[in-house]
Amino acid sequence: LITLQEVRKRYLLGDNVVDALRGVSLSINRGEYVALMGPSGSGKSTLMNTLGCLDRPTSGSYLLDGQEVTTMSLEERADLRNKKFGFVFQNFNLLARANALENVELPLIYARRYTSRQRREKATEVLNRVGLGERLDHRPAQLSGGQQQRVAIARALVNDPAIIMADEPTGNLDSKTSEEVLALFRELNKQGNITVIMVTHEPDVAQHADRLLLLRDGAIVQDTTDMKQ
Amino acid sequence: LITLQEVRKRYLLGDNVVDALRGVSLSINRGEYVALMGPSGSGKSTLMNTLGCLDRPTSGSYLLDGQEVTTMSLEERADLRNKKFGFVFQNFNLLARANALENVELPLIYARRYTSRQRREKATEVLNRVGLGERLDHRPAQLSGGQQQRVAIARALVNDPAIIMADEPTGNLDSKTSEEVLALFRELNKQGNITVIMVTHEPDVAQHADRLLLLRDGAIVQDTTDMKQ
Ligand SMILES: Nc1ncnc2c1ncn2[C@@H]1O[C@H](COP(=O)(O)OP(=O)(O)OP(=O)(O)O)[C@@H](O)[C@H]1O
Ligand SMILES: Nc1ncnc2c1ncn2[C@@H]1O[C@H](COP(=O)(O)OP(=O)(O)OP(=O)(O)O)[C@@H](O)[C@H]1O
Ligand SMILES: [Mg+2]
Ligand SMILES: [Mg+2]
Repeated sequence: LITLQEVRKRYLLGDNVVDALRGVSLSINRGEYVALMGPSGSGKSTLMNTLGCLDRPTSGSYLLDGQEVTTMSLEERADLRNKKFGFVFQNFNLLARANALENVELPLIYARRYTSRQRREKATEVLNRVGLGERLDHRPAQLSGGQQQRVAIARALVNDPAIIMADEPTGNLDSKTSEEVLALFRELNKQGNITVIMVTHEPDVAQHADRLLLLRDGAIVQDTTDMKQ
Repeated sequence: LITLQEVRKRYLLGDNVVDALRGVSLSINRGEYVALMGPSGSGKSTLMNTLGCLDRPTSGSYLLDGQEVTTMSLEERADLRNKKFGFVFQNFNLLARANALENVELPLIYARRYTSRQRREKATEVLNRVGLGERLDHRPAQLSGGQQQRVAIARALVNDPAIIMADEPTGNLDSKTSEEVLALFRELNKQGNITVIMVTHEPDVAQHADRLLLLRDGAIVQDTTDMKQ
């Protein structure tokens, strides 16, 4: 499904150079559940942005379902993103002026194959699944941190994506709500054969995955299916 | 130091009423290290905003060093905040157009008793303490999630506050960086006699405190110094 070859990402800030990714190569098959861990600043979100087609690498190759993503146009990548990916961002990226329901409907509007009633039903259903049925009309500023995070999770799932990219999806959730979200991911992965790639800094959360990638200074230093460490 | 009596917070949203705090009473003495836990949406951030004088309760009393905060003017509360509190917000609240150094200097500018050179030195020192010495000129969008969180922590500490309010301060930090931040809080608490009130959803993090408050549906359901549970 996914093949990265020698992917590099360099940021230029005035005279400074930050090499956020330093030659990352990896393969991920359909239906895998991968946890991505590593120190703060090691390049996890940068890697997630590359995999989710949000950002182009400075160099290297990214084959997604056999297609080379790095040479696509902005529109082609945006289209691919909407079709294949559901993305839970580390800082949520919710629209401040839209309420929970409207935020979750957004990917369905972009997909252009749902009526307005279908959008409302699908968005309401997934918001109910993450326990926010009573918060549909709240805007982000009227929601708790963990509720905002769950709106971001609902938005990532509403368009039935083939690949879920989740960047610290339980960072603001108590253990019970965390378990519910992780149970939902596991169900989508095991029964829906949906590929899940999840950044987390909590070993208990990483345990839910079948494979662990460890990043350090922009490079993969460990790639294992022995989840007991 | 802090006494809350029957504090309530009610939000009105159209026809809906959300009772975020339903009669919270508690006392916190100088030098205590308190962890605040509870389910997502239980009122933790609302309680933190009340304690940190960012928001006024709908009813009830808040005595801080013997002064009634609920009857103060907006300016008096802003002054009190800057003098006594350092606040790490759950969503960081950094200025997007300022870099890390400028964000951390902000409380010092408001305090109006430092030269521009003193501000730069104090801000640089605390940013170094949280491991961001090489990121001083990066703006928030050029920082990783955990780096943004550490800028927020540095900003909370730079003005040597008497009370640190930290809302999920390690939510985006790997275990090593987390430990460093918690060690810093412990040092400030044990050696500086600084009062620390910290929201967390991780039991390992809560273990660093001496007292645990458990919130559920806007009410305190447990208040214990037995940290082994
Ligand atoms: N401005 C607002 N208008 C309406 N309701 C609000 C507003 N702000 C917060 N709420 C509601 O008040 C409740 C408490 O919110 P609060 O942010 O204190 O929760 P929390 O315990 O910090 O949750 P989390 O762990 O998810 O951060 C939530 O149910 C939230 O939806
Ligand atoms: N636009 C940018 N310009 C310059 N440097 C950047 C930019 N974005 C990120 N960086 C740097 O690239 C490095 C990797 O960032 P990234 O966000 O991928 O880290 P991360 O592993 O997700 O960290 P965290 O666990 O703290 O979220 C960091 O050191 C960061 O400062
Ligand atoms: Mg990140
Ligand atoms: Mg909160």
